[in-house]
Amino acid sequence: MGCVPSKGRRQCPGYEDPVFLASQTTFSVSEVEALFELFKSISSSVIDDGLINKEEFVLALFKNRKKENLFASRIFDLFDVKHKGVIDFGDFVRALHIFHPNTSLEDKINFSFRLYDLDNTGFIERQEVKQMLLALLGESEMKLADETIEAILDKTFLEADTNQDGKIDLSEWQYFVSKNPSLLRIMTLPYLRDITTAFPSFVFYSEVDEAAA
Amino acid sequence: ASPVTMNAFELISKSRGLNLATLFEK
Repeated sequence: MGCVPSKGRRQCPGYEDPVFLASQTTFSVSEVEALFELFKSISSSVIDDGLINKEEFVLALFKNRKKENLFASRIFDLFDVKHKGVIDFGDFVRALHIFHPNTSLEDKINFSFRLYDLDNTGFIERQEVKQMLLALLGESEMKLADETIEAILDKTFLEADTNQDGKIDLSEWQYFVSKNPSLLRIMTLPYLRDITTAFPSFVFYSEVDEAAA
Repeated sequence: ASPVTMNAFELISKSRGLNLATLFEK
C-alpha cells in the first residue's frame, strides 16, 4: 500500500504531479522528486501508507518516539492544511516551500504568525505565549520561576504589542520581527537548497525528462 | 543571554520541535 518507486507513485494517496507542484512552489521538478524520497522515508516509518501521520512526523523530528510535543504538533497541524490528520505529499511540498531560502519574507512572517497563534483567533495572545514558554521549559528541563516567566511576558508584550491591547496582531508581528529578524531563523532551511544532493536516488525514479526538470 | 533579557519568542524559537532541519538528518 506504500508509495513504491516509478509508476507506483501515482497510486500513492495525495501524490501530485511534480511538474504541477514545482509550478506552485519555489522548487524545481527535480527538487520535488528529491522531496518525494524524503517523504517516502518519513511516511513509511510507522505505517507504510504513503501519508505522514503525527507519530511519524514526531519520529522524524526527534528521531525517537516521544510523547506529544506542542511545537511539533502545531507544525504538523499547519502542514495538514486539509485537516485530515495526515500530511500527503502535496501538503508536504507546499508547506516546506515556505521554509525555502528563496521564499518571500512575507510568506515566512505570515506562517510564523499562524504558528504562534495556537487557537487560530488571528491574534497571538499572552496566554498562548505563556503556554508555549511552559512547553519549552518542559522540553528543555530549564527551570524558571513563575515570576520570571511573567517578567519575560511583560517585556515581550511591551515590545511587540504596540497598541497595548494585550494581544499581538499580524501587523504588530510584522513590525516586531522586522526589529528582531533572528526570530525568523527557524523559518528557513538551508538544506532545501541542496535537496537533490541529499536525496540523489530521485534520479532513478524520475518520471519527467531532464528538459522539463 | 539570560532568559530574562530575551523576549519570549527568542526562547520559544529554541524549541527542538520547531527545528525542522532534523527532518533532513538521516
